[in-house]
Amino acid sequence: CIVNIPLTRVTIMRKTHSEKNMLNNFLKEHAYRLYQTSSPGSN
Amino acid sequence: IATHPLRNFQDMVYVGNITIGTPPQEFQVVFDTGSSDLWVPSILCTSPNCSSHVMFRHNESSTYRPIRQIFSIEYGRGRMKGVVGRDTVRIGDLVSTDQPFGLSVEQSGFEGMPFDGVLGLNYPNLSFTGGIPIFDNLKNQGAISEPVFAFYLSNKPEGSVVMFGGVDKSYYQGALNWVPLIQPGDWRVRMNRISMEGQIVACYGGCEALVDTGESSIIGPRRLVNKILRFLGAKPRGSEHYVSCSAVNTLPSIDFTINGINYPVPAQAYTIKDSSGICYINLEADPESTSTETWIVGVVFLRQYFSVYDRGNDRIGLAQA
Repeated sequence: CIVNIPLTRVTIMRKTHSEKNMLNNFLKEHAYRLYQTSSPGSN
Repeated sequence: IATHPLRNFQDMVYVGNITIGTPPQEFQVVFDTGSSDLWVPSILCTSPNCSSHVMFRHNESSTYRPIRQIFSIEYGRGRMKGVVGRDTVRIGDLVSTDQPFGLSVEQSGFEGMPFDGVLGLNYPNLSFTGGIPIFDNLKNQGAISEPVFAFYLSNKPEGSVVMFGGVDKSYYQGALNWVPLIQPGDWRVRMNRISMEGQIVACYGGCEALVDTGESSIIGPRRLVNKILRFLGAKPRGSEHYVSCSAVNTLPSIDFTINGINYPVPAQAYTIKDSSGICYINLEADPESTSTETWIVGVVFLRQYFSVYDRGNDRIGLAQA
């Protein structure tokens, strides 16, 4: 009656905290610019 | 153009496939004992990183039912906001009908993560969506014979497994040691001490250990993590600490004593070699300090020890994997 679900080990690239913050800040700014340049009502 | 070299090393999580909806839409999720909600990215998501994941198309599922409710979850490494819906969720042969789950509308911190969403296996009281968690739903619907699940996390890319409804003894050796939860409602147990070479280095007089399959590292209070790093002779590099890879074989194990039984984690398990040949110590300091000393024992620990989560008796079983 046991249901086995196979799992896959996947690697993630871990970054130092300061680098993580830099990346997050970049993504926030980048996303903001994308919103600014997209037309209203678009996806 | 200014370039800045990023120093990365590979950490790891374990993912499995589930499907949601009719016809089924497949997602890769982390099976996480540290949280209680199931969520996946949705086509409603406005965050740029959602598009790099599989997104749930609610309008293409005949069994999808919306719930007019919003929620947000903050994890150690990311956060998401979403809406709650219900649909049929399949995990292998298990089918959970009318399962509440989150459809992310905004998410951050999951950039580049090799999974789409999270499937929480913790108790219902920790749910942010307010819906019944999938394991409780499966239990109530009579889909599983016993209210237990268990994890075997292999060092190899394949071969790991989460099992529902019972324990397959071929995945562990020796005795399965049961540890009662501090209180039903969280996979948290009392730990006696953390020692190295017979010397207590943390958890003097006892502390708490949260057994978390969704966390890759071992996380503890900053002061005590620093003490262990000093004990190991690790050198700081940015916010991480490293040792020479040639010294790894000489480093002691970190011994976690839980319910009077010693669970050593050898140096080969708590170090990660990066692409440039440096070995980082996979211990992290918890930025949030709490009055109770709490350690989160994640994949680093759970690759050594097969773990059983017994909802029927509110206890965790540990055995040599």
